[in-house]
Amino acid sequence: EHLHTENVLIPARGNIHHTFKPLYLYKPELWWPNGMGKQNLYDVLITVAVKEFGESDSWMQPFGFRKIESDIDSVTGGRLFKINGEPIFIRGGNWILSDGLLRLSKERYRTDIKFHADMNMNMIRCWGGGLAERPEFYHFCDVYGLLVWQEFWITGDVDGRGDPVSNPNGPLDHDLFLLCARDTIKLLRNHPSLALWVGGNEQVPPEDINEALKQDLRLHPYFTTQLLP
Amino acid sequence: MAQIGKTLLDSGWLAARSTEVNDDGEKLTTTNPPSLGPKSPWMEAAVPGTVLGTLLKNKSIPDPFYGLENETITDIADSGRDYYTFWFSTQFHCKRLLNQYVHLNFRAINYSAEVYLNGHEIVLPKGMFRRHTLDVTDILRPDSDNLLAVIVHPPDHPGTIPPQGGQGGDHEIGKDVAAQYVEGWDWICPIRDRNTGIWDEVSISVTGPVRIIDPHLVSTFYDDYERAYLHVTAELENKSTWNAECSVNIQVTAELENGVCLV
Repeated sequence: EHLHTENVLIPARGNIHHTFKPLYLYKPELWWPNGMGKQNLYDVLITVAVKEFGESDSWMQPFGFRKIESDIDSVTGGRLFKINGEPIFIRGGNWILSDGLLRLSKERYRTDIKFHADMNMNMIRCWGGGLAERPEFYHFCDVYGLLVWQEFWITGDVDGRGDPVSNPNGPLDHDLFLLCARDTIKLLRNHPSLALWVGGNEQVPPEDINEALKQDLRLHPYFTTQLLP
Repeated sequence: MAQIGKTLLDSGWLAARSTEVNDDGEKLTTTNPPSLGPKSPWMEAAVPGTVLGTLLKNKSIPDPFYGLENETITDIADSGRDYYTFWFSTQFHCKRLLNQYVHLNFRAINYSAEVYLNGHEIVLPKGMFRRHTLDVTDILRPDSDNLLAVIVHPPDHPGTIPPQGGQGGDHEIGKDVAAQYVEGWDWICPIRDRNTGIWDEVSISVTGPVRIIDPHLVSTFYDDYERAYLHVTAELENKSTWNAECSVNIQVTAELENGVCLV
């Protein structure tokens, strides 16, 4: 039941956005954060074959079936997280980056992230003055069950709340900021460990950027509809 | 025959300071490719990596994270941006078949760059956190090595580190879309080149006429997680000049213990 083929026609020199019929799975093994259950991952493989040519391209992603919800609690004002409907007590670590000269490696990511799991943590917060972390970072968070809070590139110190006060309206080129944000979202969005996008560190991004990010990152209405069998 | 799929370009890179290289990108990727040598400005490079990463690899600078060594490394504010504008160069072989297409991918470059491949120039726009995918099918050499050279420019506003230091230095870096810690913070000294470089993976991907771009996977759940749906959207691009009839396949495989797979 986990195999599905559809036929499409793509015009010459053309692009199409193809949405597949939803693939039904009965009682899939769910992905859970560290300390709540197993980090079950499925390999989702997409291949495209062209008539009279054969296989043209393929794409594979380890994918975790999970539902992450978070809202601000009216009593405490804190953010409450739920994973697959279960509330979770967040035990998190602060993350800036692997190495100041960006000598990034899978081995270092694996070691650092497994270390966080061994310390019984279940979330890593990527600080806005550092990087949008790399797919290898997220892969090991998927494997070891570390939820990720990923900030965009705004910090209070540099963007309007520092001393001296500077860049009150953030970076000079807002379109460039949003282009980088959208490309980063596409790069990272399929990782089950990605739990929360955050505008910046100790600062709200400029109004236009913040509204655009909230718009881009809302759950698409298509996924809020109840699908009847 | 070029295998369909992605190949990393992560070895055999050379680098040189732009002010020490007289040739332009066209010559570097045609008549006068870079080479190492006692009088050559070229050195072995760490790609992915930054300019400082390459200089450190070649012991041209001390390790900035030992003692006060960072104080002995020239800051970009004092040297000017050209001092940390570097060439990175490599060669690769790729013999594609008819109706195969080849893309050159940079997953991240800080901060802007011009790419030269076999004498052809392609300008990469600014931004530290964006991917660049270039269709190089028509400029590849089928029977010999392809020569690639990339000149990488630092962020537009590298800023100046005040004598007293401080979180984010003079905050100029905040004018760009780049990592802000590089002007120094309470936990790290300023990074002298502001992390200029090809700091994430470079790859070549070979496809047939149709390629898959940025699929999006979403799972939804019903009946207390008994019933789940996997929603998949993907962009499909037809590079050919004829309509492409395709069949697209999704396969979801659970890897059980001991390497047994459930399809």
